[in-house]
Amino acid sequence: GLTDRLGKVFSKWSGADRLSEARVEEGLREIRIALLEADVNLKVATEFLESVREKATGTHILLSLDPVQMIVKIVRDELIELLGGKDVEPPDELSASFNPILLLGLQGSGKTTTAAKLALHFKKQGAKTMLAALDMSRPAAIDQLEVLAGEIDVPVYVDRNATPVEAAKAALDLARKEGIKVLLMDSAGRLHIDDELMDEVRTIKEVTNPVETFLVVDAMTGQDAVNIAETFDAKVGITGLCVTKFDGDARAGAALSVKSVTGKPIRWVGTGEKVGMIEPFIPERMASRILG
Amino acid sequence: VGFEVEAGAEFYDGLFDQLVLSDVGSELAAKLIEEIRARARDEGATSATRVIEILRSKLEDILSDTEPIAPFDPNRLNVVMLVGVNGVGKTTMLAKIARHLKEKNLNVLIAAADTFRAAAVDQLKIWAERTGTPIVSGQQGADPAAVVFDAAKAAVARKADVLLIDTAGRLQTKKNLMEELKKIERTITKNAPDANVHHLLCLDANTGQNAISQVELFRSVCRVRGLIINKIDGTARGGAVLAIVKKHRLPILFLGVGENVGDIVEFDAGEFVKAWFS
Ligand SMILES: Nc1nc2c(ncn2[C@@H]2O[C@H](COP(=O)(O)OP(=O)(O)OP(=O)(O)O)[C@@H](O)[C@H]2O)c(=O)[nH]1
Ligand SMILES: Nc1nc2c(ncn2[C@@H]2O[C@H](COP(=O)(O)OP(=O)(O)OP(=O)(O)O)[C@@H](O)[C@H]2O)c(=O)[nH]1
Ligand SMILES: [Mg+2]
Ligand SMILES: [Mg+2]
Repeated sequence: GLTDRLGKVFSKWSGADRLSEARVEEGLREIRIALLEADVNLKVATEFLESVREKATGTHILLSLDPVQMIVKIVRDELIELLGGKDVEPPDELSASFNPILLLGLQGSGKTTTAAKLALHFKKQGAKTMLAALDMSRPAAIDQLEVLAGEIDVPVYVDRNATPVEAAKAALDLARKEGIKVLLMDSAGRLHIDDELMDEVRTIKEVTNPVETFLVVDAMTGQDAVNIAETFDAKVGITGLCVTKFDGDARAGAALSVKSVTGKPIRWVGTGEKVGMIEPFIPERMASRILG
Repeated sequence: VGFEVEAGAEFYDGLFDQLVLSDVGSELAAKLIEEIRARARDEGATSATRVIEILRSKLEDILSDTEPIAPFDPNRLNVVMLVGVNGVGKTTMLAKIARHLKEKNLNVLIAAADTFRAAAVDQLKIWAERTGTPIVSGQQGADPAAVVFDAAKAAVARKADVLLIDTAGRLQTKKNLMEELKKIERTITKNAPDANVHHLLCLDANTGQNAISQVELFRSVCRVRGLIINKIDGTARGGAVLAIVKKHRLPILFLGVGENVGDIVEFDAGEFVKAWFS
């Protein structure tokens, strides 16, 4: 990981030579390569390095006995800060009596699976939970959500003859009527550049007024994650992020980048295909993953 | 007109940034910049236009220098299995390929070997119906190799031209799931011994550097002979394929350019690179 890479760079120097500004620059270059390899967005990495540079060229660093450890610690602390800091709010403390939650994102990012995972989580917490199947386009999308809903024994609102907006309204009305506390709405995958579908999901949001609108992002997404997230945020408005497929070995730099650029918190992390595999987001864990 | 931008240090830095932002990766991007800079020096080229042309042809060369591949031999049963991580577009691409082949009057059979994910078989059955393709499937939760066994037998019996196998998405780091692919491959070899077997790895154009690890690990467990890049209709450039093709010389056969069954394009290096610069 980063410690080894920096160790190699710093081992070339010795003694008093140790931490001149030029040396720090060399270390920073190494950090930049590591961040880019981890899919951290180029612009985010550049800004990040600025803040690391400021902290790393202080005299206390220059006098340190183990500059590698000190710089790695600075990088790690800065990453944790950028990811939300050491005290992130738990994502499952719902204060309202009715909490509609909308999931949106690119095709295949993990929305349907995440909807079911969140439904199970809230149900286990004792909240009366319902799912809403709003993907009317993908073959067997509704079946997929129905199967998952059956597995976790959570009711799912389905109307195969409705448009997504109509189904959203109807699901909302039914959930209210039934005293549902958490309504998880799964939407169809869509491109941020598809105006028609972006209008559609914005309308779904307008008619359901969700307490959370989560952008679901695949942990292995590359540099374009920033563009994707900014566009969803600008065209629809998001309140948080769910990162999926974190159980792979993708370094998840996209998660850092999206959080950093949109300012929206990462709330949940999917850690497997099974419906129990989701965790509240913990910055320290993601920082370690990005550092490798 | 009459105004030519000089290719100076800033210009090359800008090119490096563009390559990185396209997911080419910082190491390969740096190497490419170095190479085109050297070539520009050799030919005394100083204009930005000329340097971009050099870069374009370099990228095209990389993407064209691949192993030859013949997945559709008219004289044999061809078995094509689509593999890849979760959600990258395998099932949809399989439908696209089925229709693409049927338009060439080939006799196609589909095997629904994703027996794990919720409604995976339902999804593929809908596509099979829409494309008028017969499909072999098994019980939810059944051994995928058992479905492939049945499908291989059926393909041989029916003298099918092509057997297309859909598999469950699997992260390349899951050893047991990768072992499962080995078992499926053995089943194909045993039950369709004379078949022309090709496995195609599907990659999502939005994926960053992890695509490289996907290729390495999928190749280590089954005969991946070609690549498919899906979702290239988004804004991601799919630059990770450059490092992959440079190292593995794996041909890219198809691009997925949308969610409809007709949204498939045969890969052309020139067109792919041209889109980057448009
Ligand atoms: N390993 C792993 N797989 C996941 C995770 N989340 C989702 N998946 C898988 O990723 C694939 C896509 O998940 P879906 O829930 O269908 O994604 P989606 O965003 O609803 O897809 P569309 O509706 O087509 O846009 C499926 O194979 C899921 O099982 C995760 O956290 N880990
Ligand atoms: N925009 C776009 N979407 C695509 C493309 N190919 C597939 N999709 C969409 O991506 C999502 C996932 O596609 P699937 O075919 O289910 O992917 P998969 O790899 O089979 O997924 P798993 O079996 O769950 O691993 C669906 O919503 C598809 O419609 C493409 O080329 N472009
Ligand atoms: Mg879905
Ligand atoms: Mg599939």
